[in-house]
Amino acid sequence: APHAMGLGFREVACDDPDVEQAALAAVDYLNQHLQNGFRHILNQVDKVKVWFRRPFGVVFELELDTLETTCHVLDPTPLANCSVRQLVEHAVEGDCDFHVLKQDGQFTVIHAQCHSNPDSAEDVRKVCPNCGLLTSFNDSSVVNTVNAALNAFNAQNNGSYFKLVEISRAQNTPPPVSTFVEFVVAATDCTAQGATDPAKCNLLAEKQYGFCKASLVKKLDDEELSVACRVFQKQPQPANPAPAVDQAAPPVPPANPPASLV
Amino acid sequence: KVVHSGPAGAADPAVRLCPGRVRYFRI
Repeated sequence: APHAMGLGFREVACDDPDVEQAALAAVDYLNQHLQNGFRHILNQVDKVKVWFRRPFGVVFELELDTLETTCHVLDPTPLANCSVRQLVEHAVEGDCDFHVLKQDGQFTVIHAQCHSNPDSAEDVRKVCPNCGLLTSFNDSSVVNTVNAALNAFNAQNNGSYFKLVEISRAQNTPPPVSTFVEFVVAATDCTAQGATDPAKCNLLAEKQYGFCKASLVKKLDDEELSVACRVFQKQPQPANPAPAVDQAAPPVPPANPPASLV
Repeated sequence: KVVHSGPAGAADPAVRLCPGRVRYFRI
């Protein structure tokens, strides 16, 4: 690669093994700090610059392209076992900027900023004219489907009463409109049968989350509700919750690494 | 003896460094 002398950084191949290691460490960091939604997987290294750090180490300045997987951030499934959300399912991509320090063979993320975008409706229509499209969480059919599914789940459940924590994904199909939702619930200190006033039910100190998928399919003169929930193991109470990757606020840059690094 | 070389030594096409390979698909 041409030594970009004087620029303070070196350009290397985006598929260089070290770059790939840095990119994988960055995506791990992202998934550990996402507070909601679905985990992401590395799809492509768009750009990379390698800055030399005094007295030692290098910083990889990366632009990465990620794709959403079907695993929720609370789902303990190993990322390698998570499927990538396909185009026909209305895929979501992430665009991330990372600075990853490599020192003594270790990769450490020192700057992260990401935002995600769903595929366009036109592109989904191209591959699947009748597939569902992502829709707003406060769409009335979404709210109705989530409430009906949660009530049905609690009615079938003879343990704790579960409360809604997050609507993670919602899609409507073209008419006859059917609604597909994915949402997170958590166990409370009420029993499912005894919860007369859910507002008085509190989440357990030792959180127990569940991930639910539900659909409300319109039939000719009827509608069919189906719901399936996976309840995860109880989570030990966090000593101090991990800092979030704040996708909105500009992250605090560590004293402009490129300049200081040069 | 004049040896007709081919076109001026075509420079190796610059190895494209980035973007890297697409692991799944592009949106």
